[in-house]
Amino acid sequence: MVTDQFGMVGLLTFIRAAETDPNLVALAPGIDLTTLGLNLNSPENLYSTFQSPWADAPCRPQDIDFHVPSEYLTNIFIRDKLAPIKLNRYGEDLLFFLFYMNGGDMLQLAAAAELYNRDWRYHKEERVWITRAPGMEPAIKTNTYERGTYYFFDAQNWRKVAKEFHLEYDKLEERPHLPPTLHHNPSPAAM
Amino acid sequence: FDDPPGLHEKTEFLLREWVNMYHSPAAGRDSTKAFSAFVQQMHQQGILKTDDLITRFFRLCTEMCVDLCYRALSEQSSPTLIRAKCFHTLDAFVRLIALLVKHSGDSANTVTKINLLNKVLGIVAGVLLQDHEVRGTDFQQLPYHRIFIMLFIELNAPEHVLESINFQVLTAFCNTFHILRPAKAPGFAFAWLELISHRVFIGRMLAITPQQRGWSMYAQLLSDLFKFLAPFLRNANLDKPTQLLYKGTLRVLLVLLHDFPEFLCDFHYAFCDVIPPNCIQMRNLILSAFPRNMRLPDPFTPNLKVDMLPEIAMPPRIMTNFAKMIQPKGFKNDMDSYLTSRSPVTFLSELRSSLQISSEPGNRYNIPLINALVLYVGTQAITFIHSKGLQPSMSTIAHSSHMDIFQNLAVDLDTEGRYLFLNAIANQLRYPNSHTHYFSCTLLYLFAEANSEAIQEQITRVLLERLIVNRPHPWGLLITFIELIKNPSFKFWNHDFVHCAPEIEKLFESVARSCM
Amino acid sequence: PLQKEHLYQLAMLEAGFHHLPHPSDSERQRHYLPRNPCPTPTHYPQT
Repeated sequence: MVTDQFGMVGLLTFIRAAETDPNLVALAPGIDLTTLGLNLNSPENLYSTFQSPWADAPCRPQDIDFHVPSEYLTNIFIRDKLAPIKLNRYGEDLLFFLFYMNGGDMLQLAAAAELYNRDWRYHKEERVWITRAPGMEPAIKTNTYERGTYYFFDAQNWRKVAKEFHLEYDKLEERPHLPPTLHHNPSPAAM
Repeated sequence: FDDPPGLHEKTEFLLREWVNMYHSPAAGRDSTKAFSAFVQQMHQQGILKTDDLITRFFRLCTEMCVDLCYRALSEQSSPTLIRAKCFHTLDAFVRLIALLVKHSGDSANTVTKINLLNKVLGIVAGVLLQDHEVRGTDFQQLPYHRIFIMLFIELNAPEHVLESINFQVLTAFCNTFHILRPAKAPGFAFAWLELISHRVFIGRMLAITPQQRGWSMYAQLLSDLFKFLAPFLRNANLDKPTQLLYKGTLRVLLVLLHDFPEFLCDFHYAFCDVIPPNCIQMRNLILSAFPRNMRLPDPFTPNLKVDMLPEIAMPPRIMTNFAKMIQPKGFKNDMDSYLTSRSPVTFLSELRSSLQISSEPGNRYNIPLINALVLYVGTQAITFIHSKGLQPSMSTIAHSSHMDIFQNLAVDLDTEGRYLFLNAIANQLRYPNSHTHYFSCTLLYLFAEANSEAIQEQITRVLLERLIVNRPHPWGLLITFIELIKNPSFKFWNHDFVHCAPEIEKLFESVARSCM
Repeated sequence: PLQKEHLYQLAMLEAGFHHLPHPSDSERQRHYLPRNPCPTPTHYPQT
């Protein structure tokens, strides 16, 4: 047989080395390309929402710049008049919107914290927001679980749906922790 | 050197003025009101008097913007605040450049506009390269990245005056990005890849520009990227930064494979020339591309009659003049003579030495020459066969001057040269077309007619290593391997190298199971 | 083997690796709701 690196033995040696050397894995057997955050079955073009070579997800809709009539660009005229963002002033609908539209962003955490304040809880397994139906105490309540009627927020249909549910407390997320600083309306700096 | 006295102060004053004017509500639509007033100030300060002064003005502005960013980046502050500070000045500077370009000369004069753009891009690139060299590992990509991308977006706005110069704008940016390619500015490489993979850039280069006029420029940029990665990938040296750049490259290639497969098809040869032989998955990505209007028959279809497919009569488009890459001219002439008349007889015996360039390990063979020779001889063979009213097949490809060359190379080259030669053949196994079919037959013919098991082993090695990496796999690779293992005439399973180690046996069984 | 220039390139690449571009570097400034990326729990929707 060919005994150098250019035959079957050479291939075998490389495969064996790649099993223990993580630096080699990217070359052999290569990377599972379906895990790179691109929807390869999409009927739409991928480039138009391509965020970055280092991003695991496409652009969020709000991040895609588009040339709009300059009349629409009103921020410069009204920014000093805009109220600062205070989530406790906003309705649930907007909070859910902020939560679902700002994945990986501090705003998602902030919205989650405000929803928590309003007695919504995030179910870690079901991956859904849930709250007790008002005026309806749980039928069964123990130290570890309860059973009753709850409102689930259905993000697909964008509405609250009442359901009977067996709720285990350890599946609920604790109060979200916000990083120490939360920046909105950063003031523009002069040169 | 030798900036006129006072120019630095004037430039700083003007830049501050402009930044304030840009951010003022009174700037007007697209800053046009502010711009009219500002141009007057530039005239008053004498900045627009000569080409030299304009050049120095832009250079100083660029340096001031960059210095501001370095100061901001050194502050102990959140990335969001730092960026706000930097972009406050950078975006204003970019708007000034865009307005000066748009309004340079009269509206019909595109030459002055593009000349100014090229000047500014050259200045920014020059400042970058100098900064990169001087600061070394302290170099920051941010200011340059921001200037280039925002300027590109501004100059691709849907405005009539910009649409009329759009192709020249694209050319100017591509030239600049080529100058700043990773091999020249490795500290800028990550930002560089962000720039060339930006959705607006890809859209303009590959989708919107008519008649695919942007394709060859974009292919050049991708080649620049592959050439940079090549030494590290060849050495399987994938530390974290290199892995990240490699993974980013794969993401971009996936987008291109999904959205612009014809682009990858057209330039596959140029890309395979610069991708190292051990970069199998990346190469497979490119070779797996096929035209969107084509429906590929399932390679696992029982009794698939590949030679009955109508597509195999069609040659693929190859945008590289590979014949020109067969150098020196004398060698090409000898080869053409041999292909026509099988003379001079010494051509075959001298062929190996013509492909060797040094005795340096890892650099002994002229890989681009091998690739060019294989494709050239193969395409000449296809033309010859067609001229006789025939189609390539295991019988028609045999006993020809073309096959003499291929068989001679298979026998005469050492293991390294043979591996590179077989790789060159396997690089043509793509979607159904005349090249895929011819080279598939050639590889199988070389296997069947091999006078040593080493040749068969190496053919198997070249095919197998392309199959065991994660998907995608080119259609032509699959049908060739399936034929090799299914057709009893090749006696594939009788060979010792198939059973040389448990992992190899398992690999073959696993691949065969998925094939059959 | 890697040449001297390749080793230089690797060093510069590593330096660039420590301050990678941010997606907002290629976007218009959002004064009101800028991006503020931070790690969020994996059970939150990420996209």
